[in-house]
Amino acid sequence: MFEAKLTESTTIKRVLDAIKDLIQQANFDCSADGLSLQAMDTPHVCLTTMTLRSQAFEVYRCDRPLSMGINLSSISKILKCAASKDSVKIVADDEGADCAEFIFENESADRIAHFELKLMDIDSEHLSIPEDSDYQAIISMPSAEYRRIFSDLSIIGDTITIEINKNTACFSVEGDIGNGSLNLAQTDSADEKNPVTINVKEPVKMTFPGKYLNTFTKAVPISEFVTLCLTDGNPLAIEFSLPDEAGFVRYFLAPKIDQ
Amino acid sequence: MQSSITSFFKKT
Repeated sequence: MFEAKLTESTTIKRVLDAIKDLIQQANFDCSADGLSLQAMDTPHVCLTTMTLRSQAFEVYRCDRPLSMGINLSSISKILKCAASKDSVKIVADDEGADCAEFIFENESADRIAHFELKLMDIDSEHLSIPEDSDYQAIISMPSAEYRRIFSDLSIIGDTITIEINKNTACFSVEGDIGNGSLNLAQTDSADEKNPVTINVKEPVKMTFPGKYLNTFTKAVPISEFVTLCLTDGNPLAIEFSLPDEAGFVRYFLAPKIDQ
Repeated sequence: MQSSITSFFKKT
Protein backbone atom coordinates (compact mmCIF):
# COMPACT_ATOMS: atom_id res chain seq x y z
CA MET A 1 0.00 0.00 0.00
CA PHE A 2 1.25 3.45 -0.93
CA GLU A 3 -0.52 6.47 0.51
CA ALA A 4 0.76 10.04 0.60
CA LYS A 5 -1.14 13.19 1.49
CA LEU A 6 0.02 16.74 0.95
CA THR A 7 -1.69 19.50 2.94
CA GLU A 8 -1.73 21.78 -0.11
CA SER A 9 -1.60 20.86 -3.78
CA THR A 10 0.72 23.83 -4.47
CA THR A 11 3.81 21.81 -3.53
CA ILE A 12 3.36 19.07 -6.14
CA LYS A 13 1.93 21.49 -8.73
CA ARG A 14 5.09 23.62 -8.53
CA VAL A 15 7.38 20.59 -8.70
CA LEU A 16 5.56 19.25 -11.77
CA ASP A 17 5.67 22.68 -13.45
CA ALA A 18 9.44 22.61 -12.95
CA ILE A 19 9.95 19.30 -14.75
CA LYS A 20 7.14 18.77 -17.25
CA ASP A 21 8.68 20.84 -20.04
CA LEU A 22 11.83 18.69 -19.91
CA ILE A 23 10.42 15.22 -19.39
CA GLN A 24 7.46 13.55 -21.10
CA GLN A 25 7.25 10.53 -18.82
CA ALA A 26 9.10 9.13 -15.84
CA ASN A 27 9.04 6.55 -13.09
CA PHE A 28 8.08 8.03 -9.71
CA ASP A 29 9.99 5.87 -7.24
CA CYS A 30 8.24 5.57 -3.91
CA SER A 31 10.13 4.36 -0.85
CA ALA A 32 9.91 4.82 2.92
CA ASP A 33 12.08 7.94 2.52
CA GLY A 34 9.76 9.67 0.06
CA LEU A 35 8.97 10.14 -3.60
CA SER A 36 11.72 10.64 -6.15
CA LEU A 37 12.26 10.80 -9.85
CA GLN A 38 15.16 10.95 -12.26
CA ALA A 39 14.89 11.42 -16.02
CA MET A 40 16.75 12.80 -19.00
CA ASP A 41 15.26 15.02 -21.66
CA THR A 42 14.91 13.47 -25.13
CA PRO A 43 18.20 14.88 -26.59
CA HIS A 44 20.06 13.73 -23.42
CA VAL A 45 21.43 17.20 -22.66
CA CYS A 46 19.87 17.56 -19.23
CA LEU A 47 19.19 15.21 -16.33
CA THR A 48 16.39 16.25 -13.99
CA THR A 49 16.00 14.83 -10.50
CA MET A 50 13.26 15.49 -7.99
CA THR A 51 12.75 14.39 -4.41
CA LEU A 52 9.80 14.96 -2.10
CA ARG A 53 10.91 13.62 1.27
CA SER A 54 8.40 11.81 3.49
CA GLN A 55 8.39 14.79 5.89
CA ALA A 56 6.89 16.92 3.08
CA PHE A 57 3.66 14.94 3.50
CA GLU A 58 1.00 15.19 6.18
CA VAL A 59 0.45 11.44 5.82
CA TYR A 60 3.04 9.13 4.29
CA ARG A 61 2.90 5.36 4.11
CA CYS A 62 4.95 3.15 1.80
CA ASP A 63 4.93 -0.47 2.90
CA ARG A 64 7.30 -1.53 0.15
CA PRO A 65 9.07 0.30 -2.65
CA LEU A 66 7.15 0.77 -5.85
CA SER A 67 7.68 2.57 -9.10
CA MET A 68 4.84 4.43 -10.77
CA GLY A 69 5.32 5.12 -14.48
CA ILE A 70 3.62 8.44 -15.11
CA ASN A 71 3.05 10.65 -18.13
CA LEU A 72 3.87 14.16 -16.89
CA SER A 73 1.32 15.86 -19.11
CA SER A 74 -1.43 13.51 -17.80
CA ILE A 75 -0.63 14.03 -14.11
CA SER A 76 -0.51 17.79 -14.70
CA LYS A 77 -3.97 17.68 -16.27
CA ILE A 78 -5.34 15.87 -13.23
CA LEU A 79 -3.65 18.24 -10.77
CA LYS A 80 -5.18 21.21 -12.56
CA CYS A 81 -8.46 19.97 -11.06
CA ALA A 82 -7.11 20.63 -7.54
CA ALA A 83 -7.39 24.16 -6.13
CA SER A 84 -4.10 25.38 -4.70
CA LYS A 85 -5.38 25.12 -1.09
CA ASP A 86 -6.89 21.65 -1.63
CA SER A 87 -5.12 18.73 -0.02
CA VAL A 88 -3.87 16.00 -2.37
CA LYS A 89 -3.86 12.34 -1.46
CA ILE A 90 -2.17 9.83 -3.76
CA VAL A 91 -3.04 6.17 -3.25
CA ALA A 92 -1.65 3.17 -5.12
CA ASP A 93 -1.54 -0.55 -4.62
CA ASP A 94 2.07 -1.72 -4.34
CA GLU A 95 1.36 -5.00 -6.13
CA GLY A 96 1.54 -4.07 -9.79
CA ALA A 97 -1.07 -1.33 -9.75
CA ASP A 98 -2.20 -0.17 -13.19
CA CYS A 99 -3.51 3.14 -11.90
CA ALA A 100 -2.99 5.62 -9.05
CA GLU A 101 -5.81 7.39 -7.28
CA PHE A 102 -5.77 11.13 -6.62
CA ILE A 103 -8.11 12.61 -4.03
CA PHE A 104 -8.50 16.39 -3.69
CA GLU A 105 -10.22 17.77 -0.62
CA ASN A 106 -10.99 21.44 0.09
CA GLU A 107 -10.17 23.16 3.38
CA SER A 108 -13.64 22.73 4.83
CA ALA A 109 -13.64 19.04 3.78
CA ASP A 110 -17.04 19.36 2.09
CA ARG A 111 -15.80 18.97 -1.50
CA ILE A 112 -13.91 15.82 -2.38
CA ALA A 113 -12.81 14.94 -5.91
CA HIS A 114 -11.49 11.53 -7.02
CA PHE A 115 -9.40 10.87 -10.10
CA GLU A 116 -7.61 7.81 -11.40
CA LEU A 117 -4.45 8.13 -13.43
CA LYS A 118 -3.40 5.25 -15.66
CA LEU A 119 0.16 4.12 -14.93
CA MET A 120 2.64 3.10 -17.63
CA ASP A 121 5.51 0.65 -17.94
CA ILE A 122 8.52 2.87 -18.55
CA ASP A 123 11.88 1.38 -19.34
CA SER A 124 14.14 4.23 -18.32
CA GLU A 125 17.90 4.47 -17.96
CA HIS A 126 19.08 5.36 -14.47
CA LEU A 127 22.26 7.38 -14.12
CA SER A 128 24.51 7.40 -11.10
CA ILE A 129 25.17 10.94 -9.88
CA PRO A 130 28.22 11.36 -7.61
CA GLU A 131 27.02 12.35 -4.13
CA ASP A 132 30.16 14.10 -2.97
CA SER A 133 31.07 16.27 -5.92
CA ASP A 134 33.78 18.74 -5.02
CA TYR A 135 32.77 21.72 -7.13
CA GLN A 136 35.22 24.42 -8.21
CA ALA A 137 32.70 27.21 -7.79
CA ILE A 138 29.32 27.52 -6.10
CA ILE A 139 27.07 30.52 -6.48
CA SER A 140 23.83 31.08 -4.62
CA MET A 141 21.40 33.82 -5.62
CA PRO A 142 17.74 34.76 -5.23
CA SER A 143 15.77 32.67 -7.70
CA ALA A 144 14.10 35.84 -9.01
CA GLU A 145 17.60 37.04 -9.99
CA TYR A 146 18.24 33.71 -11.73
CA ARG A 147 15.02 34.15 -13.73
CA ARG A 148 15.92 37.68 -14.75
CA ILE A 149 19.45 36.81 -15.85
CA PHE A 150 18.61 33.81 -17.99
CA SER A 151 15.31 34.99 -19.41
CA ASP A 152 17.09 38.18 -20.54
CA LEU A 153 20.22 36.51 -21.95
CA SER A 154 18.48 33.61 -23.69
CA ILE A 155 16.55 36.14 -25.81
CA ILE A 156 19.87 37.29 -27.33
CA GLY A 157 21.24 33.84 -28.13
CA ASP A 158 21.65 30.22 -27.08
CA THR A 159 25.36 30.22 -26.19
CA ILE A 160 25.66 31.40 -22.59
CA THR A 161 29.01 31.49 -20.81
CA ILE A 162 29.27 31.49 -17.04
CA GLU A 163 32.61 32.70 -15.69
CA ILE A 164 33.22 32.79 -11.97
CA ASN A 165 36.20 34.49 -10.40
CA LYS A 166 36.79 35.60 -6.84
CA ASN A 167 33.57 37.31 -5.62
CA THR A 168 32.23 37.91 -9.14
CA ALA A 169 30.15 35.90 -11.58
CA CYS A 170 29.90 36.95 -15.22
CA PHE A 171 27.09 35.68 -17.44
CA SER A 172 27.54 36.41 -21.13
CA VAL A 173 25.75 35.54 -24.33
CA GLU A 174 26.60 35.48 -28.01
CA GLY A 175 23.81 35.56 -30.55
CA ASP A 176 22.98 36.43 -34.14
CA ILE A 177 21.80 39.94 -33.26
CA GLY A 178 24.79 40.75 -31.05
CA ASN A 179 26.00 39.90 -27.59
CA GLY A 180 25.59 40.85 -23.96
CA SER A 181 26.98 40.28 -20.50
CA LEU A 182 26.05 40.77 -16.89
CA ASN A 183 28.31 40.87 -13.85
CA LEU A 184 27.02 39.87 -10.47
CA ALA A 185 29.13 40.56 -7.38
CA GLN A 186 28.85 38.87 -4.02
CA THR A 187 26.74 41.01 -1.69
CA ASP A 188 28.78 42.69 1.05
CA SER A 189 26.49 42.48 4.00
CA ALA A 190 25.33 39.19 5.51
CA ASP A 191 21.98 40.74 6.43
CA GLU A 192 21.30 41.87 2.86
CA LYS A 193 17.71 40.98 1.91
CA ASN A 194 18.60 39.27 -1.36
CA PRO A 195 22.10 37.90 -0.86
CA VAL A 196 24.36 36.60 -3.61
CA THR A 197 27.13 34.36 -2.31
CA ILE A 198 30.04 33.13 -4.38
CA ASN A 199 32.46 30.43 -3.22
CA VAL A 200 35.38 29.81 -5.54
CA LYS A 201 38.08 27.19 -5.08
CA GLU A 202 39.30 27.70 -8.62
CA PRO A 203 38.04 30.18 -11.20
CA VAL A 204 35.87 28.48 -13.79
CA LYS A 205 34.54 29.40 -17.23
CA MET A 206 32.05 27.22 -19.07
CA THR A 207 29.44 27.48 -21.81
CA PHE A 208 25.90 26.12 -21.70
CA PRO A 209 22.78 26.12 -23.90
CA GLY A 210 20.63 29.13 -22.93
CA LYS A 211 17.39 27.41 -23.88
CA TYR A 212 17.82 25.03 -20.94
CA LEU A 213 18.98 27.68 -18.46
CA ASN A 214 15.80 29.55 -19.33
CA THR A 215 13.61 26.43 -19.02
CA PHE A 216 14.91 25.93 -15.46
CA THR A 217 13.25 29.23 -14.50
CA LYS A 218 10.04 27.16 -14.31
CA ALA A 219 11.39 25.99 -10.92
CA VAL A 220 11.64 29.53 -9.50
CA PRO A 221 8.30 29.33 -7.58
CA ILE A 222 9.69 26.33 -5.65
CA SER A 223 12.38 28.24 -3.84
CA GLU A 224 13.47 31.71 -2.83
CA PHE A 225 17.09 30.87 -3.67
CA VAL A 226 18.92 28.79 -6.24
CA THR A 227 22.40 27.27 -6.14
CA LEU A 228 24.60 26.79 -9.21
CA CYS A 229 27.60 24.43 -8.86
CA LEU A 230 30.31 24.36 -11.51
CA THR A 231 33.39 22.27 -12.21
CA ASP A 232 35.31 22.69 -15.44
CA GLY A 233 34.36 20.04 -17.99
CA ASN A 234 31.46 18.69 -15.92
CA PRO A 235 27.70 19.24 -15.96
CA LEU A 236 26.35 22.35 -14.25
CA ALA A 237 24.28 21.40 -11.20
CA ILE A 238 21.38 23.71 -10.37
CA GLU A 239 19.33 23.17 -7.24
CA PHE A 240 16.01 24.62 -6.13
CA SER A 241 15.23 23.42 -2.57
CA LEU A 242 11.76 23.24 -1.11
CA PRO A 243 11.26 24.97 2.27
CA ASP A 244 11.93 22.99 5.48
CA GLU A 245 14.09 20.41 3.67
CA ALA A 246 10.91 18.93 2.21
CA GLY A 247 12.75 18.11 -1.02
CA PHE A 248 14.31 19.61 -4.12
CA VAL A 249 14.43 19.82 -7.89
CA ARG A 250 17.94 19.49 -9.36
CA TYR A 251 19.03 19.88 -12.94
CA PHE A 252 22.32 18.65 -14.38
CA LEU A 253 23.12 20.38 -17.65
CA ALA A 254 25.81 19.10 -20.04
CA PRO A 255 28.22 21.85 -21.16
CA LYS A 256 28.92 22.97 -24.69
CA ILE A 257 32.45 21.87 -25.54
CA ASP A 258 35.04 22.92 -28.12
CA GLN A 259 35.19 20.58 -31.08
CA MET B 1 29.36 21.51 -29.70
CA GLN B 2 26.73 20.35 -27.25
CA SER B 3 27.84 17.40 -25.11
CA SER B 4 25.52 14.66 -23.85
CA ILE B 5 24.74 14.18 -20.17
CA THR B 6 25.25 10.42 -20.57
CA SER B 7 28.95 10.97 -21.21
CA PHE B 8 29.37 12.32 -17.63
CA PHE B 9 27.26 10.01 -15.48
CA LYS B 10 27.49 6.23 -15.51
CA LYS B 11 24.42 4.15 -16.18
CA THR B 12 23.33 1.97 -13.27
